[in-house]
Amino acid sequence: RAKVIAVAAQKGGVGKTTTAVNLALAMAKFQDLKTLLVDLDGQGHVAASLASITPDIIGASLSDILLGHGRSISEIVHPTQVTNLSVTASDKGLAATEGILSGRIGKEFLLRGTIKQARSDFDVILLDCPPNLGNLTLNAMAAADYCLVPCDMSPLSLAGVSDLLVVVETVQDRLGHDLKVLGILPTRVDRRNWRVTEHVLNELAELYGELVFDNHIPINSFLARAQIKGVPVFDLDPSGNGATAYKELAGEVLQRIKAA
Amino acid sequence: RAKVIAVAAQKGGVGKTTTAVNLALAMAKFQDLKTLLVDLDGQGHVAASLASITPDIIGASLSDILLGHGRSISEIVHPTQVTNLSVTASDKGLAATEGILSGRIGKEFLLRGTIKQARSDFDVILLDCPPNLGNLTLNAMAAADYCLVPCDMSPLSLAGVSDLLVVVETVQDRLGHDLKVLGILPTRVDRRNWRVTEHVLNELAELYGELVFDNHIPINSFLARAQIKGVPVFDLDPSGNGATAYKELAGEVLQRIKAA
Ligand SMILES: Nc1ncnc2c1ncn2[C@@H]1O[C@H](COP(=O)(O)OP(=O)(O)OP(=O)(O)O)[C@@H](O)[C@H]1O
Ligand SMILES: Nc1ncnc2c1ncn2[C@@H]1O[C@H](COP(=O)(O)OP(=O)(O)OP(=O)(O)O)[C@@H](O)[C@H]1O
Ligand SMILES: [Mg+2]
Ligand SMILES: [Mg+2]
Repeated sequence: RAKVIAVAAQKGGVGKTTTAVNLALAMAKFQDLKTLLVDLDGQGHVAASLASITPDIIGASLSDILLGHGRSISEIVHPTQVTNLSVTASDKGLAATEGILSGRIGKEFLLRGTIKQARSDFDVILLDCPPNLGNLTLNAMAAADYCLVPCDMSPLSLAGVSDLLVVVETVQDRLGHDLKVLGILPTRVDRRNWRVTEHVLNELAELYGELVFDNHIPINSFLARAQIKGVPVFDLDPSGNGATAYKELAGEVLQRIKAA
Repeated sequence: RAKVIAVAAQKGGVGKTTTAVNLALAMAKFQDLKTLLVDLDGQGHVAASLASITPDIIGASLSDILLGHGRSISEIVHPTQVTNLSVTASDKGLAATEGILSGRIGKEFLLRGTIKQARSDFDVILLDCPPNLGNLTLNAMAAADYCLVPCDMSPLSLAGVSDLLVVVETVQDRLGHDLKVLGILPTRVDRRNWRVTEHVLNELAELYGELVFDNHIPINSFLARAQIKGVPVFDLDPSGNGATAYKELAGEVLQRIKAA
């Protein structure tokens, strides 16, 4: 039965997609786990990031599933050229779907049943969320066992983390769902911008202590360049700091899951 | 009668808020225009960015206005310590409000009437949008004369620009609203990351030609540091590249408005 991890953050551009994609690749390649990467963001950046190893997918969409059009998750799951890694099709209609969901009874639980179907086919399922705390992020949290929170080195991202943890608490209490915060991930750590970076890292340590991952993701242009080319950074720059950080993070994530 | 500019982009973290805030400051300080900065994003980053010059505001919220609770915009507009600059109160409830709006008839036109009231009191009104193309961004576009689109140096941001322009076209055609695209603003331009940066700048030039602003905003740590301290970058680092770029951009924006 798969472990399900929601990668969520309110703030834009903090590295949710970069983290979801590279963790999924690391889990598949280096930990040999059957991995599913679910794109919950209407921007379709998961497919863009893996364009060179993913077929162009046309057909059923996640919106069809969430809106109850009788589709099963197998219709939107597609293998990639990386053994062990499957992804869901992009769905630009998700933004509109998010609005429609608002009217549904139990609107936070529409993804859960779908993910449950997929659990038997995978070891780990990663959910890439959009940059907000709206219905899709709520659906991800209600469907997940764990929440991983990327936070880049800006105090605005820091404030977003605390807002997100309030939402997690509401999911736990009001929805009665045992969602665990796996950790908070410092991303885009820039030694050249040390003054701001140090301030945010200190704040994270002070506010969240053990929750903060030991592995920080450094600013590394190959992470961005891999995304442009749509190739895994593990192929483009296998020994670089970006690739290494995500490979090590995958190990740390699995350790925390074992310990939880 | 005020000119109303929506600062919008689907992609997270590309500098919408940094642009809306610094353009507003430049308009007020250097162009001597009565300026209103409206925060349409539930993250409340406008108030955070101007914390040291804005009083803590409690009372009516933009949600009250959008949801038709009979409040007027004057109840949420507050002067800052910068002559000519007023801002609206933060409203963390905007995310929930965005969901509620979905059910309303003419849901894109709820902000327009409110902004119309404010037009007589200001020369320019800037609307800072959340990182999506949802109801609040739609309301901003339907209330605005112009749309300014920040785009940072990532191909994902580039893709977001094209999605946004499709939405602008729909606002023009289906809603019959004469919204003009004022321009596309290259942000966070990093000479140290030139390979990716050059790729995106070339794409922008190729796809959008004259629409792209001449003034690009460079990566400049004082822009981030000013945001941390909640002070205008024009006080913190007045002769720096970040401050200068936004000051020059304000001039270019006004030129384009005159020419439009
Ligand atoms: N460690 C890093 N080093 C260099 N570039 C990075 C790093 N992490 C992310 N980026 C780049 O920063 C940009 C934003 O990252 P990403 O798209 O992963 O963020 P996001 O949180 O998913 O954004 P959104 O809020 O739009 O979903 C992308 O262009 C990405 O390539
Ligand atoms: N030119 C720049 N140089 C350095 N830092 C910048 C620059 N522009 C923006 N930043 C920093 O990048 C981060 C994201 O910027 P900002 O919050 O303005 O983006 P946004 O598009 O409004 O994000 P969101 O999608 O969350 O609303 C902030 O920490 C900001 O201080
Ligand atoms: Mg993303
Ligand atoms: Mg913003």
